[in-house]
Amino acid sequence: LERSTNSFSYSSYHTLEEIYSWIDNLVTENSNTVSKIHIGSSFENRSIIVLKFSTGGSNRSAIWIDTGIHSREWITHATGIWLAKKIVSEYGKDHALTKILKAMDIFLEIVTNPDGFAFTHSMNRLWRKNKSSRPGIFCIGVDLNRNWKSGFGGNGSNKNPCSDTYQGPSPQSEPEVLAIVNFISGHGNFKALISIHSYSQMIMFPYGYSLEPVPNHDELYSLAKDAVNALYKVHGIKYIFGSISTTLYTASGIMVDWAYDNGIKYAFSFELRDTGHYGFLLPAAQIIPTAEETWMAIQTIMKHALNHPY
Amino acid sequence: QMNFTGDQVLRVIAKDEKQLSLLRDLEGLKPQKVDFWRGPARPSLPVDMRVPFSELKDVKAYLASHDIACSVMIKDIQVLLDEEREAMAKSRR
Repeated sequence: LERSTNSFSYSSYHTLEEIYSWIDNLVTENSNTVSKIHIGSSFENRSIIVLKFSTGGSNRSAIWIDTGIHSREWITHATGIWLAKKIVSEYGKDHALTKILKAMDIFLEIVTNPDGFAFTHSMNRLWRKNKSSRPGIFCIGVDLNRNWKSGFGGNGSNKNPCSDTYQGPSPQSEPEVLAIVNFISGHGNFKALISIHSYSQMIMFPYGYSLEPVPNHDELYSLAKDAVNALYKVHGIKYIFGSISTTLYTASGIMVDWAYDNGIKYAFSFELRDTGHYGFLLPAAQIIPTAEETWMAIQTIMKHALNHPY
Repeated sequence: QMNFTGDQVLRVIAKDEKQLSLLRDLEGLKPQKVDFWRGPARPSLPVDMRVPFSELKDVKAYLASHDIACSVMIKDIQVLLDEEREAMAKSRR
């Protein structure tokens, strides 16, 4: 396995073992700003790990970023790895990032669905859900982005355990979801949340479970527009934006709705590029351009959260 | 590893809600005939669906019979998967 994050290939896809080993190297090499937090264990008992980027203070307001909740969306894990390296490389150089990290903490969960991700490498590259199984239920796995408490079981999720959008037997039934709920609720001071998916080139905000606009809809709409513009400037990739239910479709029990309903006013869901030809099989050559443009959109949201404390 | 040789991803632009509904009907068929990569959402958005090689003929006939135009976004999934795997092995070397 790679001995250092500098010799690691950021323009390739990697296995779960390689990613976890890289995380250990990143923490070792940047122990003054990065730490690794074990927030729980997956259904198949793999560690669920969150990276914390902090320059001090205690219980500072914080920003949450996650990738890989749907395991076949490999471009998201690869983008998460690149983002983590970018943060440690640019702190102290990039003025905006340095300002953010002097006041806030950033938490990044790169492999939000470790069992599903391992399964895409071992058995089924196109697997989306986690790997939970229950007596009497014929099919495996729950869609981890339909298992959250907000709007659970509504339109846009599925009671059929064989469906790719199966909501699970009850809200937060899945250990991968409960681990995040407990961590974010326990921390209590998250101000922004960005959940990164692929694909279809969108930046969206709540609600998914309702067509009703959220109270600060106009602010989120304007912020999503700024983020899309910042992203476009990097490589000319066009995104659309808006609330989930009006831009894409009704989706119930999703993470960003739960975050918003639990006080995180700046909650966004990204759908990264596929440039119209590759879907979930985006070639590795597009990892770095995708990460570079995503970073600009994320920075736009982080800056807004920093400048609009609540 | 599951093999996806001959599986294709079809891209469909539904003209209206009726066509979207016909696409949604595909999801419920047993055994599963399509895996929606981009589900039927609204007429302005493309629908991408992976169709196993064994179902291709039926699904294309179904689309044609309802005058639903489609294009082939990925001609053979396994080719892309083999390239991906080779790229990972090369990078590891």
